[in-house]
Amino acid sequence: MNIFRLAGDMTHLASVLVLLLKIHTIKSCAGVSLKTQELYALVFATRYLDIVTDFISVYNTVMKLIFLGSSFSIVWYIRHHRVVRRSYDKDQDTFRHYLLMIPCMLLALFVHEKFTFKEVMWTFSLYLEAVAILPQLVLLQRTRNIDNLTGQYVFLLGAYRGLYIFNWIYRYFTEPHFVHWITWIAGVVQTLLYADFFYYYFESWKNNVRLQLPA
Amino acid sequence: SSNQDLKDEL
Repeated sequence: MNIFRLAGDMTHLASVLVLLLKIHTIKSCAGVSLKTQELYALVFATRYLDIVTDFISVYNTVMKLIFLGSSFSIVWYIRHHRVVRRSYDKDQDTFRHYLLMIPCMLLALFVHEKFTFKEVMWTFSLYLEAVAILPQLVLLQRTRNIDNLTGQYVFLLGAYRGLYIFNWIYRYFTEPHFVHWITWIAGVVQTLLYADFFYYYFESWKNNVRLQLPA
Repeated sequence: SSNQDLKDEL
């Protein structure tokens, strides 16, 4: 564990807590893409298959349970909670996210480290996480008015993988043979997808104006 | 280097 990875995990944890806070406290999911939440639930379900077979540390297991529990409960809230689901904008959240799942699964079947079920599913989760934010970014462009909590959620979610890139750089220089192109490329693509959001997020923060993405 | 040393990451 290094400071970059700890900061990344804490930033990731903060992003899910911000979203849970928003949904649970103000009972609203306005501006939140259910499609992205469903993709993230799938990302964690396919990435943490080893949670019952390989114990790494208490921290690792607890964090996996938090990410699995929070992502599935957020999906439940938006789909089934009698108050929250009324604020879900299904007419705007129209990204066909299975068009993201299929290419990621195909790519994982061809580009992976080992052709085993767990390894292919783990690789699928890496590719899927890289593009999982797309429905959310599309929804933000459409809804225009981005409330603070949703903006903070997207920012923290994007920042965590950026911190992981620093973690991989650190590990590359401190651990022999630490080379993982698949993970690195997926992580860089994921972070780059947030580039324009980060730009407008910092601009709105610097000029102290409401965050608005260009149409 | 197998992905094993990535499995301690989240």
